[in-house]
Order: sequence, then structure tokens, then C-alpha cells
Amino acid sequence: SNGDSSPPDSDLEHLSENICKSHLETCQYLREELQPSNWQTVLQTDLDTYQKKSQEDMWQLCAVKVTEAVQYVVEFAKRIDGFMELCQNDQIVLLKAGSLEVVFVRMCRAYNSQNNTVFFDSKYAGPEVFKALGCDDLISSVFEFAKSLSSLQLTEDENGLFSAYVLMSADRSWLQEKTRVEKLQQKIKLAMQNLLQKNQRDEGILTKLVCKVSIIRMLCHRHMEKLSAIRALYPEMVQTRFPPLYKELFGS
Amino acid sequence: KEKHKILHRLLQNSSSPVDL
Repeated sequence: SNGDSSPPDSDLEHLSENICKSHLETCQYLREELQPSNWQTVLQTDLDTYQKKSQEDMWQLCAVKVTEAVQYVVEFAKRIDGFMELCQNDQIVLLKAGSLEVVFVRMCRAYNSQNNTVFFDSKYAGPEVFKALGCDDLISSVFEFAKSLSSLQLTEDENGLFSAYVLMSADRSWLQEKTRVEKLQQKIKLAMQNLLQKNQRDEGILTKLVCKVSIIRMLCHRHMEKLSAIRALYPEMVQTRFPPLYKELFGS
Repeated sequence: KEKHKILHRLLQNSSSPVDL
């Protein structure tokens, strides 16, 4: 192409529509399904059940839920124009590094700021539900992040574009065609900028969103730390009881 | 390919939104 001329608006419009459609098709729970009024919050009886679980059982339950969510993110990526045109190595690298990041972005859709609960296991659950994991610090950081991102009140389209932006991070290690990913991420960022302007969002929201990326990465890093700590405690557990996709993504 | 068999398979198979 002739240097870095920014893509025509029609290209950006088309990419924006493609990503928003992909998001709605693969968002796992539709917005209306997630209405807190549709779901009960975890009752004391349930709470006792969760808190009485062994650390291994609770880790296994959460690993299964994370893996379910990640599969929807893989389908989201496949539907984004340009992703399947990347070389297979880069598709794998972006998903391995970014799928859990996108799950954290999507989680704010399933967060109820009224009572600091998140949709989990068909109920709205607070941080205390996850006590048996033995990761209270990480769990409270995750809820804090969900609270802060949901306070931006992103529309579905904005959430979809931000998810795509996070996924197509060109600074991932081991990318073979870094420039191609950079161009794709830049296009997505411009499309996101256009959408935020169209939605008359306040000036600083794009900067706020880009700043959230470092927090998302810190959460993913701490997830890996907790995983290696639990694996040191129960070496067999991850191998025998966690979903294969979870092991493939986070095992090494 | 060996290390990421499942991801490769998910990327290859064309699943419709219904499957999701």
C-alpha cells in the first residue's frame, strides 16, 4: 500500500459492522438474557455449597466455565475480517495470549454493579462464592475490574470493538507477521474511535479503554501465577481434571 | 501444531452460531 494512509471510512464502517455482528453471534449470553432480574443471586444455601467445595473442585468448576467462555472467543476471532487470513501461527499466538483477556472484557456485560455480583453457573455470584479457590486477592481484583469497566457503560458494539482491539494486540511475542497484525489492530482502533464519536461518548473514553489493557494483562498474569501455584500443590489435578483446551491455553 | 491441537481444530472447523 502507499505508506500509512488511513483506510477509507467505508472500509472502517464495514469492519465495524463485521466485528459487531461477530460479537453478537458469539457473545455467549445476550444482553437481555443477562438481565439480573432474570436470575437469582446466590442464596445462603448455595453459598455454603460453593464455600464447602474443596480447592480442587472449585478450581475445576471455574476452569470449566473459563474454557466455555474461551470457546466463544475463538469463534468471535474467526469471524473477524482479516483474522483467518493471518498465518496459523499468529492466529494461535493471538488466541493463546488474548482469549482470557477478551473474557475479562466480556465479563463486564454480566456484572451487576447493584450488588457486586457476576453471572456464574446460572446465578449472580459475589466474590465470597469463590472463597474455596484460595485466590481472594485475584478474585477481588477481577470484581474491581468488572466494576470499573461496567461503569463506562459500553454498548454491545463498543464492547465488541474493544474486545477485537484487545485480541489483535500486535505486541504479542512470537508473532511472525507483526506488521499485518499491527495494521489490523490500527484499523480496529480507528473503527472504535469512529464508533465512540458517533455514539457521542465523552472525549477521554478511548484513552480510558486503552489504559484498561494493562490492567487486563495484569489479571491474566496473576491467573497464570495462581495456576502454577495450584499445580505445584496438586500436580495431578490440572493434568487429570481440567479441560484439555484450558491446559493447552494456560498450561505452558 | 502438536502443542495446540485443540486450538487448531477449533480454528479449522466451521461451526455455526447455532453450535455455540
